[in-house]
Amino acid sequence: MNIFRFAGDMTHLISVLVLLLKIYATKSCSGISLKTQELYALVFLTRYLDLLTDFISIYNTVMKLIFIASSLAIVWCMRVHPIVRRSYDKDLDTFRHYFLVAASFILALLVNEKFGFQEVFWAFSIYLEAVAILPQLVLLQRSGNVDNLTGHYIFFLGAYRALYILNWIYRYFMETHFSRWIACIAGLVQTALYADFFYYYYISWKNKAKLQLPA
Amino acid sequence: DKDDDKHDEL
Repeated sequence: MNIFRFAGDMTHLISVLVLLLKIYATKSCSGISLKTQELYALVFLTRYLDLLTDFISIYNTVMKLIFIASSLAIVWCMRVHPIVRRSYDKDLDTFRHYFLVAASFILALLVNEKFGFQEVFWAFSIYLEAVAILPQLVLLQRSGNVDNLTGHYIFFLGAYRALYILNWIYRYFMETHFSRWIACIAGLVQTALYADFFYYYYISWKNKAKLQLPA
Repeated sequence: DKDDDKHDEL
């Protein structure tokens, strides 16, 4: 475990905590895409199939359980919680995310490290995570105004995979037979999707202004 | 060996 990877995991954890804080503190999920949250729940459920078969470390197991539980809790809040669900922007959250699921699964069948049940689902989760933020970014463009916590949530969510890229570069040079091409390329695509958000997030931070995305 | 093809990252 290197510092980049640990920082990435902590940043990812912070993003989840910020989102839970937003929903809990404001009892509202306005500005949050339920479709993106459903895609993340699917990403974790398909990526951590090895939870019961491969024990890596306590840290690894605990973090996997946290990500699975928190993503399911957020989807539950947005779908079922009587107060929170009322603030869901149903008519703005219209991205057809089933295409993302289908495309990721087809790609996983074609491009994977090994054609096995767990490996195909692992590759599927990697490809799906790379594009899972799209419904959220589209919703953000449409709703225009972004509350602070939502802005911070998306920032940390984008930053975590950028730190993972540094982790892969580090491991590439430090470990002899390290090759995670699937995760690395998908991670680059994933981080690139945040590029314009990062720009507007930086501008709002520099000008101490509210985060505004051009409509 | 076995450890290599385990996905040790989250």
